[in-house]
Amino acid sequence: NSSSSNGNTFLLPGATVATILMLGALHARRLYDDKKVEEAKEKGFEPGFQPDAKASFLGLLPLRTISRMWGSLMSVELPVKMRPYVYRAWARAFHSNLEEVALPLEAYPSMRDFFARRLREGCRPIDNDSQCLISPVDGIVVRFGELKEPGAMIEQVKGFSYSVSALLGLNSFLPMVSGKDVAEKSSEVENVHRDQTKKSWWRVSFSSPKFQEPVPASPMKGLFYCVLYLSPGDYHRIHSPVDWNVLVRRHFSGRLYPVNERATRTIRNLYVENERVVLEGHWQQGYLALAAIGATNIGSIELYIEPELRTNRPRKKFLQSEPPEERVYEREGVGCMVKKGEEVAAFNTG
Amino acid sequence: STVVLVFQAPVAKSTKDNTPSTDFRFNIKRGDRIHVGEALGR
Repeated sequence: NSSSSNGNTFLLPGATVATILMLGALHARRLYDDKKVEEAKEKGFEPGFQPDAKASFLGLLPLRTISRMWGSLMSVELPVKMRPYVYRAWARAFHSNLEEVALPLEAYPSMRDFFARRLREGCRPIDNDSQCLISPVDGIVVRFGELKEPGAMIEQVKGFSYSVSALLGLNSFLPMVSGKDVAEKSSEVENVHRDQTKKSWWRVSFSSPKFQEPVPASPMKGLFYCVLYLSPGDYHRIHSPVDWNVLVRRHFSGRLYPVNERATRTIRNLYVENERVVLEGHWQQGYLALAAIGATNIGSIELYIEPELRTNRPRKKFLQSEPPEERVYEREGVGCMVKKGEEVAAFNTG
Repeated sequence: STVVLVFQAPVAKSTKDNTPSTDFRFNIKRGDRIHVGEALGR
């Protein structure tokens, strides 16, 4: 009895030490891999797409549930005295700039409220040149360019691209890329854009298949894209890039993989798989779409033009790949008009 | 999290008489840090 009880007394500490050593080794290996990638990038060599065991393992995890649990943890109200210490620790870990925070740190009841903080007035001056399109968020420019080939693919990382229509939804009224033919059709579409009295047009347009086929771009219009990554310490509200009319909102209830640089190199179709909200509409130059894509630690996307929308809700098992849920904004038949720089949405935890 | 913008904008016209072209141009580089309100392109 004494030897078996001795054995048991050593079992728990032994297993704990072994687990910590194993996790430490994995972490060290990951730091080594990431250092190799950084060195390669400094030499101008961009590592290509390479799925790994970690990506496959992530695919097995209940990431949406983990995200909601994380959100519940972040929603716990903190004692007032503790708040400045917690938020300063977060700011130090994720390089947030506390100088710009709109309210005193004690005013944010929970980490989730601090995460969705506003900035002080004047912190983000809007470039009002009417010819420019502004950044809707704080972040890092991951990729940008013009969509050339008819398939309209965006490179996720060297060696792997995803389709824009898969990202925005098959119902999208994404103009075809540089359609040589039927210029008059696109001018017809543009005329209708301008003619705001035809209320029924937009309603019809999104219900009848006729208008759901991609609208060809007029010969002198190109289709451009820009991918922006927000790190955990960034300001997480989304502003309008131009003056535009938001006509449709499409919510894809998807996975919640992490979207950091490593995930883009190892998870196939990352942005097409993940939970996201797509806003589609038009601006003075034609078509415009904004896709807000969630991640494990940021499962919630809130819209100011539709406060009742909820994302990352529990899903019934058999509805794993449910179709996107769509809403056509009907104010006066021209959808919601949003001014350049105006707050449109916000990312949040949970 | 990530935001993807997709938008139509004018592309370069072959300007024979050298009038300034009205094509859209990005004024960012990959890896740039950008803030709300700063121009992505004109």
